[in-house]
Amino acid sequence: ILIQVYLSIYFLIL
Amino acid sequence: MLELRLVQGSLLKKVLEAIKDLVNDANFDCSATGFSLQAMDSSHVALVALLLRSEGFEHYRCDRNLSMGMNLNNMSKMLKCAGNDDIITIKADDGSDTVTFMFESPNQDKIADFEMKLMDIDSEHLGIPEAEYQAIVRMPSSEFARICKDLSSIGDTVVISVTKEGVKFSTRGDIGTANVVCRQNTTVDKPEEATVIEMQEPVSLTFALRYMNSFTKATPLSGTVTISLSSDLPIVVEYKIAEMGYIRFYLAPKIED
Repeated sequence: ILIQVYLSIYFLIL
Repeated sequence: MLELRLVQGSLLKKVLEAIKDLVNDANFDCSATGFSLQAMDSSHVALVALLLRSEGFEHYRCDRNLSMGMNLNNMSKMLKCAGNDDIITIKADDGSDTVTFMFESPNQDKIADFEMKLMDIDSEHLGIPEAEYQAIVRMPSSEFARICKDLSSIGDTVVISVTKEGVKFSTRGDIGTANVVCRQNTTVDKPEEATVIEMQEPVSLTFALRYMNSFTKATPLSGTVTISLSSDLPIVVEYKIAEMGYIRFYLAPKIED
């Protein structure tokens, strides 16, 4: 099963 | 006081068409560097980053950094009232809760102004670090759009794989499977028709086609698209905006559970 990753895993929330 | 005069007003119309379905509301930031925007889609898996550099405007006055919250659907409605050849000027006064779009026909015989209400948007700004990508593919934007459209009639996700053979776009669905391979091709009449693959190491990632198709709405902005891939980063799909800047879409991959 494929799950969608969120952007916050990669980028810092400023 | 803010006053930005863009002779090629159609660029702004195209930018709005490219992003309005992905993002509902966004803050446009105006600084000495230029007119920019960074916004995530509502599900926080895709991000759009736009930059229109100040040098690309015929007149660029921005006395202090200003962030203007706009509903992109409403902004698009207003910009649709501008002719494709019109000069567009964006104006706002300090502390004002409105922005004015002024449209001038090329021979100055028609001048229109549309005032739009601004909104307060509490948006999260993301820090996007500079990164080295394992593979960078540059190809005709229309070709990329065609592939995304074709594959989305077969499946919901696309696997993008870059090897020394080329870049492969694959999908599978209930009715079957599809694979499109584009090989490096630099022996073309025009540079924008070339497919150029710079690969440090092979990479393969899976993405939702729905978002990819949404990104291809930026196709009218540029003859080429640049796709940057790394196994531990979101994909970057970039459309350069002639002599002005860029629109970049970032999309987080889908991974095996």
